[in-house]
Amino acid sequence: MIELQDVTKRYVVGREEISVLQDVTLTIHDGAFVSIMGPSGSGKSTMMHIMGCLDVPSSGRYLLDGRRMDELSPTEMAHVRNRKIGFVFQNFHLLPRMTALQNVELPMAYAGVGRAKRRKEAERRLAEVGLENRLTHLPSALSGGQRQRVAIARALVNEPSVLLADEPTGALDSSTGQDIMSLFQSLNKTGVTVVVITHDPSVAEYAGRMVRLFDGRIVADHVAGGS
Amino acid sequence: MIELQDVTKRYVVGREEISVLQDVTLTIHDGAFVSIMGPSGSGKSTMMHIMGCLDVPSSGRYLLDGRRMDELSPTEMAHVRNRKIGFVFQNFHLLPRMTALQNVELPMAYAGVGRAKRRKEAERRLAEVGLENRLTHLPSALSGGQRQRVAIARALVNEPSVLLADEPTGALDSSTGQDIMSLFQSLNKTGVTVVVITHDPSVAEYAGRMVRLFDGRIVADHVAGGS
Ligand SMILES: Nc1ncnc2c1ncn2[C@@H]1O[C@H](COP(=O)(O)OP(=O)(O)OP(=O)(O)O)[C@@H](O)[C@H]1O
Ligand SMILES: Nc1ncnc2c1ncn2[C@@H]1O[C@H](COP(=O)(O)OP(=O)(O)OP(=O)(O)O)[C@@H](O)[C@H]1O
Ligand SMILES: [Mg+2]
Ligand SMILES: [Mg+2]
Repeated sequence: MIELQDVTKRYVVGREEISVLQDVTLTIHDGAFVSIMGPSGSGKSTMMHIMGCLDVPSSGRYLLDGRRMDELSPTEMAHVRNRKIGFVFQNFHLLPRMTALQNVELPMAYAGVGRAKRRKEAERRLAEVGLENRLTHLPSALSGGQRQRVAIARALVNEPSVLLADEPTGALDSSTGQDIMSLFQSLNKTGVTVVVITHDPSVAEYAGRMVRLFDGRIVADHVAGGS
Repeated sequence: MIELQDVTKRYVVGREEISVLQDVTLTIHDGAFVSIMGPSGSGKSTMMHIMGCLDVPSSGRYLLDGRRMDELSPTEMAHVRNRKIGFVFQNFHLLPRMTALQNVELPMAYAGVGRAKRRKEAERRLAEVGLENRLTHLPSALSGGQRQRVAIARALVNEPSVLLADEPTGALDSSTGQDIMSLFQSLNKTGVTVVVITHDPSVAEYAGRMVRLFDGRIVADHVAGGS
């Protein structure tokens, strides 16, 4: 379960202080499928980085499965992240000098998975996103959408219980995008909690609930029709 | 005028040779507004990089305003690029240790524009894309959509005669995206040739002509209603 309680995030730029998240309170239950929408700069990625234990609130609390994440040491936090959370970054963050296959194997290497199993699982996930014939390409030799799909495959390899995806179809044509969303839907059906940031209404439709951010505040929280 | 004549682009990966563009012939007249669509990996960015003098064909010819670009020296090519072409990259390619303002000033610095004029023009273009209060932010302190808008402002500062934009609204919510497209439309009305790659049909609607790529080949070329 994901619980944000009165979360605020502030940055200091020069003499100014900017609040990019303000009093955000949000609970997402296990197995839910939630979409997050809102204008550019409204705080969506900032909120998801906190959910993914990649950033900490300036004030307020973040609890994952009942435990306060701000009380963990950096090593414990990295352990939770590697075992529970799959993260698809808005900018992909692929390692430039590793191939598509090596990028997807990396989270498993951290988790201590053996070489043969790592390779087999990475190949399976890359085939699942349509990249079976790009395994040996470096990110610089892939198209924008192909890099995004490598980032998606990497987020899935450790069988996370929570999948956090920041604009996962932003670089994809609509039919490839729909393929990715049906993959997320089938994961959700097996019990994975899925949270997706999107600007695309047809992507948001896959979720049972839609949360809208504006200027750092939650301004809407709709349960979609009967999901 | 942009003229691609029997352009092929091939890469060698290991022992394999991949053709990512095949026999592409395309003429775009001055002042046109053209959109390019096609699945992820179909060759859109590769084609636009050739149009923007950032890459060369493996075979075939590329002519810009009647001159063969493959006969130019690298310095001449850089000069043509800086004076005639505004390019919005799919991955933005902002310089990480420069502020939004400095990134947008850079093309003018290359073109020898004075300091005061540079600053004034960069501020104007950043305000035009809604970022007047993010001038001193580094790219790492901007959201995905804000970085994309900095990249758009940078492409416009040298008053290019050709604007090449690779998924310019991919990281933007639909209302911010529409703002950017109406900006492009008003530039086009002043005579700027605009070529936009997009996966979004509502973006493609701004163009008078739509070219569709599939597996490296042009498979459709529609003139939109009337314009
Ligand atoms: N340096 C390279 N070496 C080998 N293959 C490459 C290289 N660069 C690109 N490719 C391949 O060229 C093909 C076309 O890439 P391109 O970036 O033009 O696609 P695109 O249509 O822009 O796709 P997207 O919508 O995903 O951005 C892809 O299949 C990609 O893997
Ligand atoms: N390190 C930082 N310092 C100062 N401001 C920052 C920093 N990082 C982000 N911001 C600001 O925080 C705000 C929220 O950013 P965030 O990335 O969460 O937006 P977003 O909703 O994901 O937008 P987009 O749809 O464009 O990706 C933005 O206005 C941005 O400028
Ligand atoms: Mg974002
Ligand atoms: Mg591309």
